[in-house]
Amino acid sequence: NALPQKKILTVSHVLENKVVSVLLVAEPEGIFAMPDPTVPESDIKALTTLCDLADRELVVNIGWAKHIPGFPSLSLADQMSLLQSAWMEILILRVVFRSLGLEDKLVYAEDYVMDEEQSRLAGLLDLNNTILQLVKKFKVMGLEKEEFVLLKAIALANSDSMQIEDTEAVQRLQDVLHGALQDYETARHPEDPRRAGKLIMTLPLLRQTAARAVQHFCSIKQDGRVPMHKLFLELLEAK
Amino acid sequence: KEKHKILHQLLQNNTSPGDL
Repeated sequence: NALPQKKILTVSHVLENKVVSVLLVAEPEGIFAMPDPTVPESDIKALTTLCDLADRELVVNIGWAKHIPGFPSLSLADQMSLLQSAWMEILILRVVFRSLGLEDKLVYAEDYVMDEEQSRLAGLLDLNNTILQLVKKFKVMGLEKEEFVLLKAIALANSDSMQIEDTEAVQRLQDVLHGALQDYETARHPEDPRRAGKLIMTLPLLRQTAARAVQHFCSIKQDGRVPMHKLFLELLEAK
Repeated sequence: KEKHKILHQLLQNNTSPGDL
């Protein structure tokens, strides 16, 4: 008799996972890269397109962060610190999720998909291969949109910024999001009790990949040949 | 904080990102 009861509990868990519902609604649409058709293809053009796209994505992602339950209650300084630490992880996770349906290609935007050859031309082969390693991990797991939105919020809350003023408030935010992930997995994947843990265990590779990306774009910035918008520059400098 | 003016503004601003 325990089984049907468990099932009822399971269904109510799904219905009650308000955090997931809020995050699904808050999830921004993809934006277009719109590479300039009048400029001939080159590494500079590819990087200019990506930096412009990243700048616009960042504006959208800051708007998204404000919808995470509990995030707006943090002090402005702590909101800034979390975003300054996690912004690249958030950008990369969105590219990863968009790329799950393709083989060895990264969907930076609906109109900007990079294959191996394009990655090589842009000098991004190593970086893109690391991002593809993440894509592969999530493909194997069959990452769902609900899990993706939770994981992205967890990456933000768990960004290990050294500048946090109210660490207890940030811990509470982490607990809420972690709890939502556990509840979701208990309800949706009772056959795999370790699924939440498996998802959390992808975060070190995300952190490592983001650090590599920031380092790469910092050296591109120093090189000075690729124009970059202010928000992107501001966040690169925060690292 | 002065160094991170745009992030600060975007977080304080209540308009949606599309309006900026």
